[in-house]
Amino acid sequence: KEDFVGHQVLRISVADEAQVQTVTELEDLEHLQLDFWRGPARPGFPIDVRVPFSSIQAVKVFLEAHGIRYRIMIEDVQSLLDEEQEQMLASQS
Amino acid sequence: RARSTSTFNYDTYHTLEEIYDFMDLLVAENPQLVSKLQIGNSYEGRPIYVLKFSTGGSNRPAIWIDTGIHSREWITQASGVWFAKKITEDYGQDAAFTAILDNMDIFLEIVTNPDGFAYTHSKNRLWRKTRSLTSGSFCVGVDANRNWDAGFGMSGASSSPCSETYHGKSANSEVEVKSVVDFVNDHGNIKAFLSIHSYSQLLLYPYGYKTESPSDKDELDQVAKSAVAALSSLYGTEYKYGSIITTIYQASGGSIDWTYNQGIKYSFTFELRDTGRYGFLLPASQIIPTAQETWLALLTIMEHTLNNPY
Repeated sequence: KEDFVGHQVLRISVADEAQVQTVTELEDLEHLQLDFWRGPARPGFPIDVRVPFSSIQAVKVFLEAHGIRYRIMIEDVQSLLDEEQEQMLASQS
Repeated sequence: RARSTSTFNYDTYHTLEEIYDFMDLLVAENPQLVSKLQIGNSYEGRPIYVLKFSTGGSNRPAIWIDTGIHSREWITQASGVWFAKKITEDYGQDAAFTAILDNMDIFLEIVTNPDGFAYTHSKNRLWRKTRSLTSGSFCVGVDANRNWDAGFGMSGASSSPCSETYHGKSANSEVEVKSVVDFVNDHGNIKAFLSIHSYSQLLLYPYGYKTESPSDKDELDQVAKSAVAALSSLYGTEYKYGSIITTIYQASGGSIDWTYNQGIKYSFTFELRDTGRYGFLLPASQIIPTAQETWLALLTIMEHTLNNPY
C-alpha cells in the first residue's frame, strides 16, 4: 500500500496570472511528483497540491522565492489516512 | 456485513464489495421500485452497476446521477449510497419527490470507476484515474472525466499518460466511459445528467472545453442558483456556481459537455465538500451532512426537470 508519511498538502494563494503561470510550471517538473488536488486556475482560486516529503523543501523555497503565499492544509497525509482507516475498522467492528 | 439497509452504516466509508452488497440489499427490500442493471465491465473485469428507480411506464423521461468517476473522491460514492436509500425512503412519503418518481425514472451509478475505487482501498488511497494500461508507457490509467467525446484532446487535458488528467488514446477509450455513453444513447430519453465529484463546493454547467456559452445558459444559471440556495439552507455550506470554464478552468473531454451536446439540457457537475481543510480526506462524520445538503440541490434540479419538460 502506498505510504504518504511526511507528505503535506499545501494551499497556495495566487495573486495574479503571473503567479498562476509560475505554479503551473511547477506542475511540469515530474521529478517533484506533485499531485494537484485543485489545479492552477485563476487568481483568487486556491491551488491545493500534495507534496511528497522529498520535495517539500524545494517547493517551499520556490514559492517563497517567487513571493507566492501558501499555508499547510494537511501536515501529514498519512496520519489522516490512518485515522480514516481506524474509523472504517471501528465502524465495521 | 449489514443484514439490511436499515442497519447499514451510512456514516462510514465502505469498500466496493460492501457497496455492491448494499445495492443487492436495497433491490431485495424494494423489488417494486429498485432494480440493478449491469451496464458493462470495467477494464479489470469488475461489473459496472446502475440502480434504476422506477414506478412503472416504459422508457420514461429519466434523470441520471453518477458518483465516483474519480475514485479518490470517496465522499461522492458514500453520498451515492445515501441517495439510494433516501429515494426508497422518500417515495410515497415526500409529496414533491413522489411526483418526480411518479413521472420520471432515476438512474444512479454509485461506483463509476470500480477499478480505481478498489485500488484506493488496496494500494493507493489517492488514486484518481482508471486502471487501464497504456501501451508504450509505464504509467497507468486515464482521467475518465477527460475521455468523453466533447472537445476531446483539446486544451484542458493532458496527452501524457503519467498525468492525472491524461485524456486517453481516444474518446471513449475507457470502457467505464463507453458503458455510460452506450447506456445514455440506448436509453434516449434522459433529461438531466448530474455527475458528482469532490471537492471545492461548486455547481457547474457546460462548457468546460470552450468559452462559448451554452444556449440555455440563463436557465442553467438560474437552476444552479436555486439549487445552491437549497443546499446552503441546511448547514450554510457555501457553493459557487457557473460554467466550468468561467468558474474554474478549461477542462476538455468532460462528461456533462458531452451530455449537453447530446441534447440533455440539465447537465450539471457537483464538486462537494470540502473548502480546504481535508480535501479528498473528508472525515466520515461529514458524509451524512454532505449527502443531506446535496440532496436538496438534486431535488431542486429534478423538480425543475419535471416541471419543464422538453
